[in-house]
Amino acid sequence: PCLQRKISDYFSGD
Amino acid sequence: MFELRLVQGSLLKKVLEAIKDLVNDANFDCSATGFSLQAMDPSHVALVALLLRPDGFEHYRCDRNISMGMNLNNMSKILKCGGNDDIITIRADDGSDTVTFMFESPNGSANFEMNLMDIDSEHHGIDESKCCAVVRMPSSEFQRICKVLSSIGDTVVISVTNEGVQFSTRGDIGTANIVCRQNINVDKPEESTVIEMSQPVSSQFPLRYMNSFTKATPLSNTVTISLTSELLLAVEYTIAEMGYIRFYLAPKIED
Repeated sequence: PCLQRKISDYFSGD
Repeated sequence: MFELRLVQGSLLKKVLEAIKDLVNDANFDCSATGFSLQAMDPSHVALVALLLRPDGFEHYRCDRNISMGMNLNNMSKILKCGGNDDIITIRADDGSDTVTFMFESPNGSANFEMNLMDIDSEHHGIDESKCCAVVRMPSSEFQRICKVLSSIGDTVVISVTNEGVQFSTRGDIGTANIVCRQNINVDKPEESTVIEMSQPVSSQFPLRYMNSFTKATPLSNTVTISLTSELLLAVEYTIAEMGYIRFYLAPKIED
């Protein structure tokens, strides 16, 4: 099984 | 007041066609840097970043930074009301809750006013330094590969090695592997495949998103695909000397 990562795991919000 | 005038109005239509199925609502940010947008898809798996620089417009006036919230489907509907060869002017007065689109052709002009929306959005800091593999290839070839693979499976594994870049998928009917090797065409650079890599990298992504990104193909002959050491994918289409549209996609990780 694969887990779909979220884009917010990679980018820092301001 | 904000006002921009784009002689090649078809370009803005192509931009909207490239992003409207991925993102529902987005803030267009208007500043001295240009006309830009950053938005996530509703599932927060992909991020789109658009920049159209001021010098790409015949006229660009931005008295102060403004953010215009728009429903992209509605914006696309309005842009489709103009002809392909029309000049497009977008204008918004300070504090106004509407934006005006004007289409001009030698035969006449048309005005459309669209209601703006309040949209909560975060601006994301993008760190380009972790890039470990970059592939530049013809955008039509990338589009073809994504389409072919999605007829076999739902997920693509992208692997970049010294041998080239491999796109693989598997589904109920079997497997598919497509390899593109470095191929420099001096006479037609847009037909080249160029691979730059600091270390081999492999990661998997949902093909549904990849196919959505390829809707930007009419904007550029080439596409640049980057993978970071954290396995994040970036797919970039440059927009004729005036900017870019970039799609970022989070990977699927073995649980």
